[in-house]
Formats: sequence, C-alpha cells, structure tokens
Amino acid sequence: SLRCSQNSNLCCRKDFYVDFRDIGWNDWIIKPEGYQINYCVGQCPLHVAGSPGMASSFHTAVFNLVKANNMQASGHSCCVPTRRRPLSVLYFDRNSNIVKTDIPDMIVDACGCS
Amino acid sequence: AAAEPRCPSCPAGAERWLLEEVAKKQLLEKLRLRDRPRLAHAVPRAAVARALRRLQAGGARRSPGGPGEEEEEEEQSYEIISFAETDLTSPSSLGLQFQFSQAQDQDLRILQAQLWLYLRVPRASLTLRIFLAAEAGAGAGGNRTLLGERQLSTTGSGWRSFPLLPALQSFFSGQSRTLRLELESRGGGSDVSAQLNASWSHQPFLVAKVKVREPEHRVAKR
Repeated sequence: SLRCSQNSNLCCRKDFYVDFRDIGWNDWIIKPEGYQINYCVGQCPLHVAGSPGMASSFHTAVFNLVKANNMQASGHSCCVPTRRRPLSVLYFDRNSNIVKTDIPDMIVDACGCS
Repeated sequence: AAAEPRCPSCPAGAERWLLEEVAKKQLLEKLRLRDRPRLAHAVPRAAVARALRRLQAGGARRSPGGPGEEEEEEEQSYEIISFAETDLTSPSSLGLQFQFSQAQDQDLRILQAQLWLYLRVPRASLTLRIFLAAEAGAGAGGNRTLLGERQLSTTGSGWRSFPLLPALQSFFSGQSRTLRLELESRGGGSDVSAQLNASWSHQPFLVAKVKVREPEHRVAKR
C-alpha cells in the first residue's frame, strides 16, 4: 500500500487526480470538483505474495503455501486494491434535478499483492 | 493500467488522457448513466443553494442505524431535489410539474418526499392534489391519474414543507415519470398567488430520498 516512487517497481498505489473542469464536466457535477482515480501497479514477486494482506497471518499462510508447494512454476500474485472508500457526488440529471448519492468503493486507498 | 507495466517514457499527455477517459467511464457506469446529462434548463444558483440547505437539514435528521442497517447500506440511496415548472391554470389553482427519469432495470423504493412552498400568509387554506401525469407537457387537461388529495394546514409564512407520502409510494417505478401537483385555494375565490409565492426567485421544489435495489440482488437476498 506504498505510494509509487521512481526507485521501486514493487506493487504500489499510483495517485492521479481528475479535475472535472479539465474534462468539461463541471457544468453538471456540482460537487466535488474532481476525484482521485488512483490505481494499483507494479510487480508482485512470490516472496511478497499476500502482503500487506488484511491480516499479517494472511501473508504468512500464503508464503508457507508457496514454499510447501514449490509454486515457482505456476500461479502468480497480482497487485490489487486492498482498501477503497466511497465518493459522494452531487450532480444535475438530464431533467435539471439535483441528485446526491454516495458511490461505494470508488477511490483506491491502498494496494497489495493477492 | 494495473496490467500495463509502468511507462516511464510515455508522454504525460497519453497517460493523462487515458485516465480521464477511464474516470468518465467509471463515473457514468457507477451513476448508471448512458451518457453525461445535457441540462434541459439552467437552475439559478440561489435556488440550488437554498435547496441544498434543505437537503442538509434533512440529512442531519437522518435516523441513525435501524434494523438490518447492513442490508440497507448495500442498497445505493439517492437524494433528489426537483424544481417545479409552474403553470397558473386559473386564479385559484396553480399547477406544479416535476420530471423524473432513472436508468432502466432500477427498482426504486421511496423513503421520504417533501414539497417545499413559500407561503405569503401564516394561515393558508389550500387543497393539494397529487397526479401521475401521462407525459411531460400534460398540463391541467392532460391524461393523468390521481394519487392523493389533502388539505394543507399551515402555521406561519415563509418556506414550509409538506410530506407527500404515502401518495407517492408507487410513483417511482418505471423509467420516465411526470409528477403533477395542483394547489387550489379554498374559501371562495381568493387567488392562490395571494397565499403563496411561486415566482422564479421562490420556485417550489421537492426533496425525495429513494433507494435502489438491483433485481438480481433481491433474489440473492431471498
């Protein structure tokens, strides 16, 4: 769940802010003015598979499986979101009604290896 | 992006363009919109600000967790503010038209609905009739179904809210819906506009809270 930096290619969270004015959507989206469309990117070599899992025991369990089954040949671990949060949006619909809703799991807060 | 190896040599523009396209797609998908809305007509900022204050006031009253809150949390909820298009059908009767549309395959359940009016007099005597109109331009004579009727009892002038449930309970099923409210002044002949201000600066509006439940989701629940 580290933020990406230039000197590592391990699984990390890449931050990116989309400003609705830049995409010409600020006329119908009242709030917020933009949002973080973060994403997960980077390598997940087997020795970090399952980290940072939801619980440290998760990583240990996965690592033991890898050692016990010598999974070098098959299977691989992916860099995925491990924690996300909702985005509250206030916007005009096509009838000029104002609509407020919370979109669940919209913003990636943390990444990790499956 | 996760599948692609990072692209240090990519021109920043290409990555930015790609992510902005992804953001657009993601937002429309999560808001269940086919395309970004093109506004039918502009809404004055003052009206938006006033209505948002009501929405926040209503949100503050929101009841803390109820039974089965985790189930409730799984259904996405929407709060909608709709501004009336008014037509004076006669000196004693005012029509308010509200237009709603939602994406297909959505089963909306209405939790709250209030009509907000600006009363000029502390004791207005008005009859409110609630209709489901056949189409947007129906007007007074158009084809419509009476959903409910009630006498409004008011105390004090200024902005006042009037609950619209249970008449609206079945209103939100179906794609595009036009709600028509008619306010008639009682007590012989006094003009409805003497009792309430429905001008552009005091546009009546409706605040509703609805929940969406996906059809397959309901089956899973059962």
